[in-house]
Parts: sequence; structure tokens; C-alpha cells
Amino acid sequence: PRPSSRPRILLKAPTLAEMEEMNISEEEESP
Amino acid sequence: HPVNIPRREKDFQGMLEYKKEDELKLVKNLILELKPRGVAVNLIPGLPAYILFMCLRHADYVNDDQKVRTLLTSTINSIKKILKKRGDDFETVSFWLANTCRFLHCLKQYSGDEAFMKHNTQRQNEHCLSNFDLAEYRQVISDLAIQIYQQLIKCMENILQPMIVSGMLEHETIQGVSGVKPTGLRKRTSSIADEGTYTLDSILRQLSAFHSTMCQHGTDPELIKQVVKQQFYIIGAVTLNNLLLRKDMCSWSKGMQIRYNVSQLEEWLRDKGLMTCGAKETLEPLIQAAQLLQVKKKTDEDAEAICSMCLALTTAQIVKVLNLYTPVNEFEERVSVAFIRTIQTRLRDRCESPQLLMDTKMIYPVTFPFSPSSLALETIQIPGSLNLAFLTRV
Repeated sequence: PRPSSRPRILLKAPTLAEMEEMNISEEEESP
Repeated sequence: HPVNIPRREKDFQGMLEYKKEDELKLVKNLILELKPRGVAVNLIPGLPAYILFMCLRHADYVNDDQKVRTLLTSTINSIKKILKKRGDDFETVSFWLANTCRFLHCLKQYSGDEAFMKHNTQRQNEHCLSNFDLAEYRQVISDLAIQIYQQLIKCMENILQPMIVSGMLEHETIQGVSGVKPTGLRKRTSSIADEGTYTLDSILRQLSAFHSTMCQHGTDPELIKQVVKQQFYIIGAVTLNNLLLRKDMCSWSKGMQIRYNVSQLEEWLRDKGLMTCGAKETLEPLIQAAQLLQVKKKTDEDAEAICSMCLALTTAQIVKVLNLYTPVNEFEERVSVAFIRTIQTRLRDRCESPQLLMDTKMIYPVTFPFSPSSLALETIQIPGSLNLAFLTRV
């Protein structure tokens, strides 16, 4: 179990549209 | 070679370990190539969501923020991709709506936020994320779920739309009452078209098919209620709009047929335990239009009764129905111009839009009420049919 005193680190998230852009290079690579 | 000794379930921590280079294979096998009609039929509802969450838990456990981010991004983008490709297939859209919602619920249930932990067992609380707060990702996934919901509604509408006018207005099931056709009106459908005509039963069967698919996919009951309400809204709006545009639909006997059809839709709701989902209320304008076709339309008292009865119809709609009203036999009369004037005068002070037709594209805002699962992550096993042997139960 996780020690309750230690705060979790907030992971900043891109928006849905930004995520799609991040994926473009990956899609281009795939056949 | 290591000897593979089966472990007891209580030894598992409800996580799935995977190598970074297997991430693409994971989303490919679990999201992009999974056929809801094939392998997925026998899975426990929401299994893809649980598997993805258990992988995420492991990435969180090893404190690898990059692994957490890329898994979430790949998951979201793969779901979007499959919906782009098969967005017109109700089963695919329903399957991913149910799984996206389950994934969102898991992110809440195991977030460590006390508000979401109330129903957790002690073991489930031990399975909360250790290192990262994914509140922002939860928002993105909720946005994704809204997009999928809207796609589901569009998909369902495309299937229902061609059935509505035929099944709700044209097809007559109560011959005894509506045997007499309004004078001077020809039947719109030819005998050839009749064979392919949809009936109310076609609509009811389709509603049952949508419902059973969503249940099979483990869609949250609260979400099913919202889908059904939206379905009924579309049925009511399309039917009313056609009634308002067709003289041959504005007769006493059509009023009778519509009321019968509405009662069958209500019966369907009762049968599915959905009487309180607000679906019936969306039919109110149609119900009132059907009543308007059947009430007396002559005296001042009749006018008063109509005005107090038709609260869900706009003045434009009431007047239109009265203008289109066509007697079915010699005992009835057309509605007099004077009577319509009386109605217009009585309704003059109503504050409303001058709208005649209903907006059939309107979509009620959707919500995804938190729905924690009692399933213990450590008991989840992955069927071989999913081709995920590269994941290790931890």
C-alpha cells in the first residue's frame, strides 16, 4: 500500500486534438 | 528455462507488466484489431478497459511517467482511430463507449481520491495508483466518451430514421378503426413498396437489438437510460414533423393509430424497466398532437380544452394540425376558420418560439455518473484469444 502522506504527481495532459497531432508521425510510419 | 508454477490469485496485485516496445502491439491487438462480434462476445464486460488499466497501474507502480503518458495517448488515439474506421457500426461504437466509460470509472475508483473510494473493498484501496495524479487525463477521456456517445446517437439515428415514418405513421395495425381512408387522398405507398415497409414491430425489434447490444457490452444502466431517452426523442420528433407536413396523416383515425403506437413504445419501456428514464416525456408533443386529432374542435369550450391540453405543442404546431385536419367520413367536418382564429387569440400571450418543426438533430447533454466496479483486479485472467501473451500478471 502507498504511504498516504506522499502526494501524487499531477501529470499534465494534452487535449484530445493535441493528442491526435502527437500521433501523426507514428501513423505515417505504419504501413 | 524457468519453471512455470501457477500462482494463487491472492498473490497477484492486479497489475499487468509490459515492455515499452510492446505498447503498440498491445493497442493493436486489444483495440484496433478486436472485433466486438467475434472474440469480444465471450469476454467479461469491460475487459479491455480493465486490461488497459492494469497495464497503466504497472507503469504507475514502476514510477515511469513517460510510460504512463504514452500508454494513455496510444489508448485514446487507438480508440479514436477504430471509431473513425468503423464509426457506422453500432456494435463497435457501443463496445468502445462502454469500455471508455469503464476505463474512466477505473481511473476514478483507483485514483486515491476519497470521494471515489467509498464503495471500495480494502483490497481495492490497496490497488490505488501510487505515484501519479491522472485528473487531467480523466478529463480528456471524459471528452472522448462524449464524442463516442454522439457518434453512437448518430449511428443509431441512421438505422432508426428510415423506419420511423413508415412504422409510426403510415403502417396501420388497427384496421377496424382506421379502415376508412380520408376522402380524396391516395395511399402514398405502392403495393411494391409495401413489402419492404417498416412497421411498429420493426422499430420495437430495433430498439430491443440496440438495448441488448448495450447490455452485453456492460454499458452503465444510467448511460443506457440516456441513450433510450434520445432514441425516443428522435422517434417523437421525426413522427411529429411528418404529421405536420402531411395532410393524409391528420385524421381522427391516425390519431388513434399514433396513440396505439405510443402505448406500444411505453409497453417496451415498461418491459425493459426504463419507465423513469424520461423517454416517455419526450413523446409528449406527439401524444398531444394525436389527442388534438381526436378531440372535438367546434365550440369555445373545445378551444379552451385544446389550449390547456396542448402545452407541449407550439401555437404554430396546433394551428397547423387544425388546418391540415381532414375528416374521414361524412359525419365529421373540417375545422372552421373561426375556430382556428379563436385558438390563435387564446394562445396569443404564450411566450414561445414560432417554431413549426422539431429539431431532429438535437442531442440531450450526456453525463457519465461514477459507477465503481466490485470486480477484484487480481482475479482477472486474460483469455488466449486476445493474443496478449506478452503481458505478465503481477
